[in-house]
Amino acid sequence: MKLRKLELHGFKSFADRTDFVFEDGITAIVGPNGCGKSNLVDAVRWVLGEQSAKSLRGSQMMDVIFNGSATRKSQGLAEVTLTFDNTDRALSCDSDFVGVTRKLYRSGESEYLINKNACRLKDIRELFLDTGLGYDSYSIIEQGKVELLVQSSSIERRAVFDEAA
Amino acid sequence: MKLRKLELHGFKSFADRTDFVFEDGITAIVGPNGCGKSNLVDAVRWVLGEQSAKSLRGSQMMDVIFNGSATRKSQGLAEVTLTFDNTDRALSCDSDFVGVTRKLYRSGESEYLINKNACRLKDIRELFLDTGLGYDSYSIIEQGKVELLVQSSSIERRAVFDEAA
Amino acid sequence: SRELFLTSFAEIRERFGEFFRKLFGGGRADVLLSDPDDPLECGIEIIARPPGKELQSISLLSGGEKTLAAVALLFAIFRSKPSPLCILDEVDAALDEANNDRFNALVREFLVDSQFIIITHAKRTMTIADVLYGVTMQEPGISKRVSVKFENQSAAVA
Amino acid sequence: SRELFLTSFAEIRERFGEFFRKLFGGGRADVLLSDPDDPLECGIEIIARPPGKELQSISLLSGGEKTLAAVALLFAIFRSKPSPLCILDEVDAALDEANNDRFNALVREFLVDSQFIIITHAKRTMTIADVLYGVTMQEPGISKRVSVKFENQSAAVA
Ligand SMILES: Nc1ncnc2c1ncn2[C@@H]1O[C@H](COP(=O)(O)OP(=O)(O)OP(=O)(O)O)[C@@H](O)[C@H]1O
Ligand SMILES: Nc1ncnc2c1ncn2[C@@H]1O[C@H](COP(=O)(O)OP(=O)(O)OP(=O)(O)O)[C@@H](O)[C@H]1O
Ligand SMILES: [Mg+2]
Ligand SMILES: [Mg+2]
Repeated sequence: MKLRKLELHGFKSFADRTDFVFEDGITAIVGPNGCGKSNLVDAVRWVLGEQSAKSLRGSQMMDVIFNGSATRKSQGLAEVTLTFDNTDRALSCDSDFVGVTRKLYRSGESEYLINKNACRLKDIRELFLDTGLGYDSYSIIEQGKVELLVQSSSIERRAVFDEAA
Repeated sequence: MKLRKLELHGFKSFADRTDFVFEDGITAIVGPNGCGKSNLVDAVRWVLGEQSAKSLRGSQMMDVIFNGSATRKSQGLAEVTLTFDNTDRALSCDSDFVGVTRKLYRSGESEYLINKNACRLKDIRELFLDTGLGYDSYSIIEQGKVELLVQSSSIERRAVFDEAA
Repeated sequence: SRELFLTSFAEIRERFGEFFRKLFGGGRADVLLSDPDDPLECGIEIIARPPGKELQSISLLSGGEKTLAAVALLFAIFRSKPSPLCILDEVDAALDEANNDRFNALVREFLVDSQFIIITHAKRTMTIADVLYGVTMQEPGISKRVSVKFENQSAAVA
Repeated sequence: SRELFLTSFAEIRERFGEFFRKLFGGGRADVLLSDPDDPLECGIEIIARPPGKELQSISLLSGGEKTLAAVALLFAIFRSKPSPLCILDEVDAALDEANNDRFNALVREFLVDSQFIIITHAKRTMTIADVLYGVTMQEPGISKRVSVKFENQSAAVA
């Protein structure tokens, strides 16, 4: 499977609909401090099923919805969509392209979609099981976290190995 | 008071007697990964009275003694001396220059000296009380630790304020 | 399942040693089961010895050395169980220029199996990118994407 | 002693706001006692709002923004209780070039009261040094000092 697109709208600092198209190989993301680069990583983990607000640097899940700036009011919805090329059927979904979407409304309501069909968060998480890619997979290394692999107690490290082996 | 010299011998990677002379202003220390820069910070904190091996990145205090390399055998003694210009008498010691020394032998024996006179670790720690400089003072920010001031629980932050205020 | 774990573990051990030597230009590293009779439950120990240095607890390594050792272990796990996508957020922050180059070279070895998204402030890391995106906040508090492709060596605002 | 604490705390609050605005080019920051009736025991809260952004919990700030806010608080404490010597080990690691310059400018304001020892990999930080020492490991595992003074713009091995 190949990641083809990441679309955000109202997610953290991405107030306006913004998309990132990905090709094979290495995509580097650069920019000044605080411009939104790590927010992209949060968006990927969120749509893959991360449920801990704290692990997305917030205190409650509502914190991922764009909450205003000097020139804009806060918004009522955060939405992220990941689109994959699934020609190799690595994802257990019989479709050449698979899009997963997560929405959170300020009312507290959530929506989850796979290829525009409503589903549960559980279904999104299960879709990615066994692909090596997941909201807490070792394949996503967050800022400041790389050293944990060698510093953490041997029990925490165990969790990484269990997932990988 | 002004720091004038830092001398190390057998402390961590500083197998040979090495000295750093300091002038007023900014001294920058540079070099490749693993060359010994943070070991200098450990040396300063150690001679000022740090007793936690863990906070010096070791598992036991013996870990600060040079323990060998491809070309050298381990050594039996770690020694660090800090020399200050004390013309303003900021240090409670009636001397224009004050040198504090700490030694640790592989046998486990320790020696502490102020101006070459034997003393206890307690005496060194007390000398620096109220100067704003101490082994765990806010004026020494270790690698990777700067963000703690804003991330730590409000109780940990409290400790820093109590020391400062 | 115990067999499966032990097989992966053996493979990770071997790769970890290999990638460590590649990143450090020598030395030795290993991962060990703290209790080989209880492989599915016991803790996992790491030993790492940079070239020319004596073996000591991994806590004594420098910031950059720890990052490099962690990267070697991470990529050893990747080799054993490839992931289609790998996202690295400022993983190179503690590396000096020489180590940053070695890290970049190792990343390129994995391009066969995986896509990479790398967030970085380091110009040398930017040079290995096939595609470069900039993120800006011209309007305060609002993130915006800027495309910067290398082929034509100029920033194209999209 | 309660009076002493409250006086220092008030000064730190004011400086923190001032240095934050200086480092961020605007915005607002404050430190608050979680229980003003129990100033000697209660916790201390931090609020920080970069310019143009909405006030949110400090945890949502970026890596570089957290470093900068921490530096503003650290220097506010210095102003209130100067230390003769300040040692900073790779404090600039998460900062982009523009923020690194602002950090350097703030350090220079404190030269009146304090000596600074700054460990860095950033060339821009090296440029504000009065004296530059290199540490090398030519012989594996053995640290050695190299003097590099700026006045004559050349490395003198001592
Ligand atoms: N819900 C939200 N609404 C608006 N802005 C938000 C929201 N959540 C986070 N932000 C803003 O996003 C910014 C952080 O972005 P991010 O962590 O992606 O920065 P970064 O580009 O990774 O920077 P650095 O290089 O310092 O790591 C913060 O300034 C924060 O205020
Ligand atoms: N007792 C000891 N004997 C010999 N070498 C030691 C001892 N203790 C630590 N070291 C070595 O010192 C090195 C770490 O040095 P240090 O942390 O000062 O590096 P650094 O210059 O700060 O690097 P970085 O830029 O990566 O932070 C390690 O490689 C470690 O093996
Ligand atoms: Mg970031
Ligand atoms: Mg270091």
